[in-house]
Amino acid sequence: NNGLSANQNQVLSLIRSCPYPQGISIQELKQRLSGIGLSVIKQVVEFLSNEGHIFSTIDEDHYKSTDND
Amino acid sequence: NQLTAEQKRKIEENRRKALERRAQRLGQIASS
Repeated sequence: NNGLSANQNQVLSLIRSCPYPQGISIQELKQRLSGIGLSVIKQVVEFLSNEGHIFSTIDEDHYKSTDND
Repeated sequence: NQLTAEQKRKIEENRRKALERRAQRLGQIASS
């Protein structure tokens, strides 16, 4: 248990697995996580960013993980 | 899909800031 919820772990796992240098977009997260609403995804992204697990890249819509490379 | 030098610089800066946030949070958790 890393202290994160199921939703938080799902989002973080997808962001970690993205191979692109600009990271993954919110829209792509939404498409890949069809069971989670957009507002929840945005809340999770903000939480993970505040905690330093992820960061925005080329704009506020693309995110990478701090520990995927 | 190449990034510009400015985009690469911004990404590295944001990564550095995020690592600082992470270290700060882990420090808070360790001291609580």
